Order: sequence, then C-alpha cells, then structure tokens
Amino acid sequence: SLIRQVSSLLRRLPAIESEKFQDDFLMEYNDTLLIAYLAM
Amino acid sequence: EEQVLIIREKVAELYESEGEWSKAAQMLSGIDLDSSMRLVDDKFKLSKCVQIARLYLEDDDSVNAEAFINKASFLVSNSRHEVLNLQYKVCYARILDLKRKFLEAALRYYDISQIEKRQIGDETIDEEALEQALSAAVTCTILAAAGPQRSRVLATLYKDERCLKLKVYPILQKVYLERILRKPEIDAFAEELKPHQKAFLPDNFTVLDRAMIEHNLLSSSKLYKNISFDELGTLLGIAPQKAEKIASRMIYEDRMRGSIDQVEAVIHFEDDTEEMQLWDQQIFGLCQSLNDILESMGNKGL
Amino acid sequence: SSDAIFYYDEAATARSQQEKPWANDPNYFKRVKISALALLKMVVHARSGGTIEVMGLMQGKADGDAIIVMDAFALPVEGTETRVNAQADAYEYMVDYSQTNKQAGRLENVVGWYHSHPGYGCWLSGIDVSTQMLNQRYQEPFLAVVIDPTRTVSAGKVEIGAFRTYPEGYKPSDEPVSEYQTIPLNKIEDFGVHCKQYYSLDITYFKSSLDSHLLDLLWNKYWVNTLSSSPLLNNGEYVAGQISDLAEKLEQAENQLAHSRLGPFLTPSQRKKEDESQLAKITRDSAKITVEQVHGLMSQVIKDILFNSVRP
Repeated sequence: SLIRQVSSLLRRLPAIESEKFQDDFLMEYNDTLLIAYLAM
Repeated sequence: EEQVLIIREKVAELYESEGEWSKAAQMLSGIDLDSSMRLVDDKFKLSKCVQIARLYLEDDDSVNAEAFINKASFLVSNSRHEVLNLQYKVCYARILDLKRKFLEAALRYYDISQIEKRQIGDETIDEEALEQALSAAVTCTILAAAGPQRSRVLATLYKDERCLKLKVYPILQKVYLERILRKPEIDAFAEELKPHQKAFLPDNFTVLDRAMIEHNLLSSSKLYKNISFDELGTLLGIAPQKAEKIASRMIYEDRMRGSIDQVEAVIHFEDDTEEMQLWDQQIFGLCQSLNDILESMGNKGL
Repeated sequence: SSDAIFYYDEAATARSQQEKPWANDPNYFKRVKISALALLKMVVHARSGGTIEVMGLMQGKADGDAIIVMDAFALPVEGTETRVNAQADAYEYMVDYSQTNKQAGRLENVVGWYHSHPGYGCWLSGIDVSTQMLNQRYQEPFLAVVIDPTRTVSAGKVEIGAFRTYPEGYKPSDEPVSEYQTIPLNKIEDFGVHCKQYYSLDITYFKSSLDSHLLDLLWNKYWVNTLSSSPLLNNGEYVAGQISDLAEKLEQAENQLAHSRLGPFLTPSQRKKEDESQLAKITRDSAKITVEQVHGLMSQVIKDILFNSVRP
C-alpha cells in the first residue's frame, strides 16, 4: 500500500501544467521584477 | 358571542379528542376574533390563531394554516408569551416546509433547535424535541436547491457538533463535502422524509430526486473538467437529455459555472479559481499525501 | 514552572490596586507579556475585520512593571477610527462578558484594549490617544495594543504594538524611540501630532505546556501551509496601495524640493539634510516593499522548481 501511495504521489507531479499557469506565473514574475526595477 | 365561543371551544375539544383536526380547526375559526361587540385581548387572539394553525397542520393543510399564522404574525412581534411564541415559530417553520420553501424552513428549524431554556411556561422542552428540530433543519437544507446560500447553511449545520448524533449525519457530511451520493444512500434518506417531501413535481421527479440530481451535478463539476451527457446521465442515473436540461437550468440560474456544447453533447465545467490558487491547492494536496506517506512509514517503523 | 504565570493571585492584585505604583511614574509599566492564546485570538479577530478596524478587550493582570495579557475577546464594534468612542457601543456587552467570566471562574480583570490598523502600521492615532488616556484615568492598569493584520500577512510575522499614554500635558524627557515603520501619507498627520503623547512597551510572549504541545503538533503541518501559499497573490491589493502611497510621497518630496529651491530660509546644508531624510525614508519604504516582493517571488520560483519541473 505504501508503494501504491508513493506512485500515486509521483503521478501527481508536475503539480500543474497549463498555458494559463505559465502566463500567470510569468506575469507575476515580471510584475515583481518591475517593482524591483522601480525601487532601484 | 361569549356563549358561542364556549360552545365552539367545547365542540372543537371533542373533535380534537376524536382526531378530527380540520373539523376542530374549522369550529374554532368560526370564532369572531375581531368583533366590536366585545374586547378580545391580543394574547387570546394569538393563542387562538396559533391553535387553529396547529390543528390544520396536523392534517398537513398548509394553506389554511398559513392564513392563521399570517394573522398571528401581526400579534407575535409584541407578545411576551414564550410558549405561544415558540408554538408560532414551530408552526411557521412547518408551513414553510410544507410549501417547500426548504431553506427558510431549515433556518427556522435550526433557530428552534438552539433554544437554551428547558422549561418554557408549563411546557418542558426535551432534548428529543430539539434533536427533531435539528434533524428537520438538516433534511430541509438537503432538499433545498443547491447553491451558495444552501452551502452556508450546510456549513453551519456540519460544524454543529450536535449533528454528529443524528441519523442523517452521514448524508449531511457527503452533501457538505460535495461528494457524489449513491442510490442506496439516497433511498435510505428517502425513508426519513415526510409525505410532502416525497411529492412529485410537474416534471415527474420528486423533490428529493431533483435535490439529489442537482447536488450530484454540482459535485461532478468539482471532479471533472468536462463530461459527455451520456456519461453524466449514467453517473446521475437519469436520461442524458434530462441531465442536459437540469445542467442548463443550473448554469442559467448561476448556481453552477460552465458551458454546454450541444453539438458534441458535452458540458464543460468552469472553475473560476485562479490558476495560481489552483496550483497552491495542488501543492497542498501533494504535501498532505507526502506527510501521510511519511507518517505511515513512521508507523511501520520504516 | 512555565505554567506558574497562569495562576491568578487575587491578593497580590488587590494589593497593587491599593498601592497604585503606576500613579507616580508615567513610565512605570515597561513590559508586556502576551499569552499565545491571546495573541492568536487578537490576530484572527483583526484579520476577520478585513480593511475595517475592529476592537476587543484583553484580560490579565499586572506584575511589577509588566502587564500580563492572559486572554482576549472581541467586542461587537467596528470602525474604531471613525468614531470618538466606538467602545461605547459595547459597554453592555463588556459588563455581561466580564460578569459571566467571573461566574465561570475566570478571575482576571480587563487590563487593556486592542484594535486593528489594517495596512497602516501599529501606532496610536489621535482618537486612540484620547480613548487610552480616558481608560488610564479610570481603569488602571490599562494597556493599548494595536495590530496590523495586513502587514502581518505580508511580513510573515505579527505586526503588533503595545502602548501607554502620558498624562495630559506631560512632556517626556527623551524622544520616544520606536522602530522605523512606514506611515501612509493619509495618516502621517495624525501620526506626527500625537506620537509624543505615548510610549511603546517591549512585548514578549509566553505559552503554557499545553500550548507548546499543540503548537508543536501544528508545526508539523506548518510547512505544508508555507509551501502551498503565495504571499504575492494574497497581498496584491495591499502592495498596490503601498506603491501608490510611495508615488504620492515622491510627488510631495519633488514639489517640496522644487519649492525649497526658491525658499532661501534654509541653509544649503540644512536643506540638503531635510530633503535627504524625506527621500531617505521613501527609499527605505520602497526597498522594504521590494524585498518582500522578491521574497515572495523566490518562494514561487522554488515551488516551481520543486513541483513543476519533475517530468514523468
């Protein structure tokens, strides 16, 4: 049962994989870099 | 009028002892409570209205009962008689229940179940009665139309630890946690219902069927991103066309997010959770299951 | 022994009420000890108010120059900064609550009040100062605690301050030293005028052995919450508010800069110092915002590497 739990855990990786996530993630990334740039 | 009043009360008493509830109610409703001939105090009026309503309710006659409860509602606001107030509340909740206004009925049943006093006037409030009110609140909430308001009442009931002891608790838990209910569970719950709660609606479904189908549909929308109506019909135990009809009504009433592709006969569920929040939820689930694995390894001494 | 603090010594309290050592020294109380339970309840209540200021009372006791807060309870009052004496709405509730508590065996008296400043830091506004002075006149020992739930979330630690006011007209000998904090432009006036009428006390926390056990159990799950939350998401609105406040301050500094070039009153060195301190503050604020944002971004990148880069 342990092995089965571990394999189901691994099957849940990657946690999320979608176009929208990439867009949102990069957007957030750029926003934060922009704030750092403005502060500089 | 005094003599008429006394005779009516006596005859009504006889009818009551024979279980002729509606006849007793009709006998009492002949009393002229608004007569100008004699002064009738509010308490007497209130007690008569509530008594007549209760008698009609013994025969599940919500229409006539409601007429007298509405009269009583003008009097109850400034009444200090706790027994009458409590009887009024119970009547009002039962009328809402009979009229299938389940959410409002549930809120009133729940309010009644939270009474702290155990002795009101010469009436003893026993735990059993409160438990009945609580159980009625749960039943009505489950029968209410799925949506945000119902979810709020479900949350209140689910967090009320008194519900743990109720027979309907297992189904309350599944409904609150938005899990799909299987046929056997629904049938077991159906046994607890009152006749009017099993009545057939115009579309030849019972109130319970509709409530359960909508609930399962809402639960499916949490499980799947999309599903064909054939599969959905099988899952819900109804014809695909019926599933499509109910889904479209729920989407229209904004009780479920989604879109229907009628050409492909597929429903696409929408989840307005932000992608980043969805990501955090997935991570939360991953960490929890990692934690569980580590704990079970710890228990096995690995 | 760590639980000894929870014991309530009625005689000692009565004695100190008799002697009133605080009456002769405006700076008598110097320390505050807050129980983990009271802290959690105050923070949770402050957060539940969202952007509306909420308030509550603290129960506890005085011990030498320390005020010990054992428990806290919310008052059915909102918008403490919008009315002079918001507390008045809750007098009946307060009396009922305190009496019921004593019946239940909780002997601690009310030793102070707390309220929230969502997003604009922990200090006493003009209204707070007058409320606290009133409380200190009639209900000693009495403490004022302020919590900023918004900054608590963004900084990842509880933003809290404990204060006592000086008597009317009292001039403190030295400048009250308080840790630097960003005061939004729309509050700076209220902050500036009253900041010499009160002083802040050192805050320490304590917990019972049961608290320690429960918190240890919770700690096992704490890492899950850390990994599955994103400060950038939760604080977007607050950060936007901070940046717009910063922009206003920059604008104001620029105008004054332009203006002071015309005003020959200040000597060049004074003028430079004046501008610098204002600009220096703005720079500090922007650095603070940026550091918090970069921290948030770092955690997102680490999460991305941890959970998204594994390919089956």
